[in-house]
Amino acid sequence: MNEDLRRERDSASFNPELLTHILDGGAERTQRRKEIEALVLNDPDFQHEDLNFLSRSQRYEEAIRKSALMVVKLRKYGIADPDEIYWFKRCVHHGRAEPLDLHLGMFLPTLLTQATLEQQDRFFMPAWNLEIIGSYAQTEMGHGTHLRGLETTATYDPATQEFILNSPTVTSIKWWPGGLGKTSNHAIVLAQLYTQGQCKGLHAFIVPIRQLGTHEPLPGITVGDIGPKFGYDEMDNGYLKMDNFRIPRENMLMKYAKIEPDGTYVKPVSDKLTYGTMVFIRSIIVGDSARSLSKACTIAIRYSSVRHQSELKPGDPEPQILDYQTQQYKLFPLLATAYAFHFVGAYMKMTYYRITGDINEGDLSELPELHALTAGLKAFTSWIANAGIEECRMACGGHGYSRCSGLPDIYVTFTPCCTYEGENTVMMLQTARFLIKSYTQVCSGQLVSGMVSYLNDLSGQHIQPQQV
Amino acid sequence: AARPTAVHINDPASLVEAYKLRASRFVEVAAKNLQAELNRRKSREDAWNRTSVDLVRASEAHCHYVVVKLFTTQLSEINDAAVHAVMNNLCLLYALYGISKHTGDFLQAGILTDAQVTQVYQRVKELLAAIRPNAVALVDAFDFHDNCLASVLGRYDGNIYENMFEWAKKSPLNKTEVHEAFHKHLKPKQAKL
Repeated sequence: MNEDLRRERDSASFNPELLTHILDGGAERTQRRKEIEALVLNDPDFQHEDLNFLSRSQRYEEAIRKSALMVVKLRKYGIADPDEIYWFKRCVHHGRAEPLDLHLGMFLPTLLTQATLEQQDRFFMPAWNLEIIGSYAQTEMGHGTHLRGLETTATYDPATQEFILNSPTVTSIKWWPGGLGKTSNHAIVLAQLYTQGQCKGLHAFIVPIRQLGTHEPLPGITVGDIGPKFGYDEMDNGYLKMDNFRIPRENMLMKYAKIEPDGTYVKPVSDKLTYGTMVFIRSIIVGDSARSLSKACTIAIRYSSVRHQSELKPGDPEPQILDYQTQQYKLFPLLATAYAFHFVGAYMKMTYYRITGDINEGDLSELPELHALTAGLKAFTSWIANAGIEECRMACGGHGYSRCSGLPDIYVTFTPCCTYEGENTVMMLQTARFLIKSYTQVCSGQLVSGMVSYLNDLSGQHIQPQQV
Repeated sequence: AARPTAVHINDPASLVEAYKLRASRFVEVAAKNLQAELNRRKSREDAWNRTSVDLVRASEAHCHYVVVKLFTTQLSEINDAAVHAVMNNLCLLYALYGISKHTGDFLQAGILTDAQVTQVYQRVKELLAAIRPNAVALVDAFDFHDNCLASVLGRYDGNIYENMFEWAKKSPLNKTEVHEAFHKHLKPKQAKL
């Protein structure tokens, strides 16, 4: 053990383990997390060469090897709790994105939340057994966060009781979904539904894209990898073009909106329910912001304790760079932010589960606030964490620039979430829409509840500065 | 009637109130600006676009308030006195640093005075010194295993330099003492120069 770090640990005024228990949500959960992590860390099957020295193709292959193995081992160990799967997965992949991310994180949850029971019977077990590997194809080359602008069409043909899927323009080609390029054989495709000559807006469809067994693309499907990105080397983010590709009526996710065999459209109780998976991912991103920033702070603060540089007083030995107030000013507010975001992440997760529980019981009253809160906090936390990780890298001087610091990897792995699941400025404007609506309600004499309840006091606030 | 606010910069609950006032002020400003734009032109969409900078500011202020509020709420659930003391400092630092970065907002809304802002700057520096002895323990509490952190600089044992050297030796460029590119491209040109 490095002497500086030993001294730092010996002189701390509190027991860090107690704080770990708070972050994990209890001592039992810490213990269980460590048990799960030990399963991965002690397993030679999950050992591999340093990924920094591999090509992108090698990194993809290594990731897919570990992902497939991970699913087998999860089954072997009987790990089914979502949190435990998440602990296992992030230990296997060191927090990096991996080719089955969208299968596990979006395809399966979408089936659970948007599919009818019959559809779940058909798709869930094959998907759980990796016979079906799915991605979530929403974003198009020319269209992102603004979902109503998506161009992909699904036209219902009552004669055959099929949907005909088309990518009518170059800009409508699905672009970016993780695992779509080479890994997946199915995708949940978001498309404008046309029936009886009318557009009924965006709906989700389960679309097979590759032949089961041979993995060859199906006729009418053009699919592939979009090429190297800023990071995400393990991930085959893909494109998908559909030309008059037919799927059965039963492949539209019909838990809420429905198409009758004759083409009659049955409306969902709320349009927002179609985007439930995105809300789920946004609530997870808040916790990820905390985690990525915590990692960056861990690296920068430990390094700043070990690194000695220059001199505070002439003739004295070089001090630890953490003793410089400017270094503290760079790092400690970020450390505080990492803790703050941990608590916000835990709150968001809890709130998501509570409100989706209510939704399942038919109570949609809190859905608008859930949307607004997840959108805003996703944007707020990811923006700050993103800049914070870079600040940590800069705080490590030249060595922070080396891939061995781990900081470049954390940055390129985290920064996409400022864009995916809703571009951050657009997310902030969605939150603003809810705030303005709440303000208008208050002005008209109604009370608002939840995190915006402070607006109820607005009429009484005429603030005056205080003398100190 | 005027309702003055009393912000105590050492009290997280009081700082939550300050952030709450900032958020409500920004929401009100955005709403009023939106209404003013609506009064000037017919299109609601145009008015929204012309107010969008204010609207984003309102959202950011709202989110900032939510984060400060949730951090402060968490403090009350920490029973261990030593942990509570450290977390209280972190919570204060988070809230006060945020104020120091957005002083204009707090001054313009009349939530803080010039003198209080000066106090905030000073208190932030005091908190840096107070947190310094626990900084390493605070990151240890995140409990990242070395394998998961995947960082030579952030190793738990702090043996950074020797491991950096070992890591560099693994670079594919070091597989041979003389890289083939030398024989292929440099050497032939050297002979001709």
